[in-house]
Amino acid sequence: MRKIAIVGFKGGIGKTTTCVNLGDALARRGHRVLLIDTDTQANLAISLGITGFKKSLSDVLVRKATAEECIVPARKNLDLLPSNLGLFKAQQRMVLEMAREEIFEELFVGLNSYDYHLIDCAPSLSLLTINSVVYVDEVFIPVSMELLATSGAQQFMNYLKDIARTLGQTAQIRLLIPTMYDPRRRVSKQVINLLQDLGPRITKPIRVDTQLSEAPGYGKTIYEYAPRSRGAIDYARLTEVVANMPPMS
Amino acid sequence: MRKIAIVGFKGGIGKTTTCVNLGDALARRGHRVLLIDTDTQANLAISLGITGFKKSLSDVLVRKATAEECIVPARKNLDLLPSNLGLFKAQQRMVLEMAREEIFEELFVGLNSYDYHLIDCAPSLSLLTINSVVYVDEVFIPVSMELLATSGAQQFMNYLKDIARTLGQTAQIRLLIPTMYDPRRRVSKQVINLLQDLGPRITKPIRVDTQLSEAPGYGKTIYEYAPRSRGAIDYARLTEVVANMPPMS
Ligand SMILES: Nc1ncnc2c1ncn2[C@@H]1O[C@H](COP(=O)(O)OP(=O)(O)OP(=O)(O)O)[C@@H](O)[C@H]1O
Ligand SMILES: Nc1ncnc2c1ncn2[C@@H]1O[C@H](COP(=O)(O)OP(=O)(O)OP(=O)(O)O)[C@@H](O)[C@H]1O
Ligand SMILES: [Mg+2]
Ligand SMILES: [Mg+2]
Repeated sequence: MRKIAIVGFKGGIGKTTTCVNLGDALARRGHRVLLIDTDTQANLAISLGITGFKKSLSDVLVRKATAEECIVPARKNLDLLPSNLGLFKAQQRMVLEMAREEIFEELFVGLNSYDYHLIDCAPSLSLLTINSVVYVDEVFIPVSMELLATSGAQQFMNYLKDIARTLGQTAQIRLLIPTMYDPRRRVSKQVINLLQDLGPRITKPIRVDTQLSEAPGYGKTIYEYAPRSRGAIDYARLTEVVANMPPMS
Repeated sequence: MRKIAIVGFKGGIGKTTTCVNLGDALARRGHRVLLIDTDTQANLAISLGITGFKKSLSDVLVRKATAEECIVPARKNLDLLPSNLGLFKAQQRMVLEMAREEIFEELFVGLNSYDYHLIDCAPSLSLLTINSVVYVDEVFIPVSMELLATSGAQQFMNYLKDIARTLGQTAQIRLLIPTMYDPRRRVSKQVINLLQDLGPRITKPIRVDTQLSEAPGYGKTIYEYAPRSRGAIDYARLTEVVANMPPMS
């Protein structure tokens, strides 16, 4: 089972969009995929058109329910462990626990019937984000075409090194995924150049596509909303790369 | 002295851009303005081209320095109380303090020689965000032209009501500021329609302008980088509205 967190300190870089559309494309290829939402905004559920779930990750964190009980089916081969605003209070309680960075490892141990876990993270440094990077083996960082997003990616990489020093092993940053790429804009080329110096592998960019920003409003993935769009083509290409990556060393 | 927090759960909606360009425009009108960065990304300092500061908000929170000692001059009439990654650890310690929601009120009491305090918040629910909305009197929420940003604004408004119930008085949401508005796109009109139902006053939109996204990379405000651009015109218009708002009831 591959465990991947999609992270980034900068807001609005395409974390949720990548989680939804990479997740659905992997599921369409026949892999069993679980999406886990660790952001209080609960944008995974909104983007997939899922409402009315009774239990969520915050119930798991306060031991009111097991992770398995909170899972809702999203699409064929695609399940969701949703979040809600209750996650904030639950996170405050995590601060007071022993081994508070390894709570996910303990609580998600029963979720091993999947081929992939994809975790959507909030745009901030929090115990939930730390738990995510300790729990997974691989980290992907979307980088939108803004200079502040490049410094956000750099900051996150530095922080991951800090966590590795204090807590022992953590995940490897395996991909930087350029998003909202527009070849007509000067800043797009500037950002791609800056990414070359950071180290991890850089995928071909996800081009800017308004249909990607419209799909969440209808609760649809890009393959359902606009299957022949640039967004659908680019995320299908990314999925091909992800599915064929060599195993972790 | 007016104390205003620029907030929003959704990432990438224009919080930092609004803080920088509203702050500089108020300063250019002769008001004494202090920008306070409560986001670990420290994007206010980057956007203003300020590097090499020794102290920041995290030193204030752990009582290593007073707020006054950490202030750096940014432009004429414009000062900055910067942040850094150390804010994360400082925030963890806040959780364990008494009256942890009112720490800013205690620590910023000496900063009263300004006409405006503008606080840039991180895109997340955290003790720093709660402290910000307890400390200020007014809250502005930028809303970018994405459906997830409208649900983010709604979520924040609901949460502010929760805080008011538990902690007594908190700030009033006085403005919703549409950002990245592009009249050619269908979703722009959809979002503006959805905002009408939320309640607070909606300003004229800040139009999409790539020069707004280029300026931070050069450490410049929009008036320095592109004074005749759409971005400069729209933020100057917003500043006119903010400077002439009736006092709080
Ligand atoms: N390639 C793209 N082209 C155009 N719009 C995009 C693209 N990718 C994402 N978007 C839109 O940009 C906005 C931000 O994307 P998204 O919400 O996925 O980012 P995020 O990093 O998850 O944000 P947050 O920091 O709030 O969690 C959304 O409205 C989304 O629909
Ligand atoms: N009106 C606009 N037109 C075009 N680009 C804009 C506009 N306003 C902001 N931007 C750009 O959009 C990106 C997001 O803006 P900004 O960083 O201010 O948002 P934020 O809400 O502070 O993000 P975060 O959630 O990461 O704190 C930045 O690259 C910024 O330069
Ligand atoms: Mg997201
Ligand atoms: Mg910001």
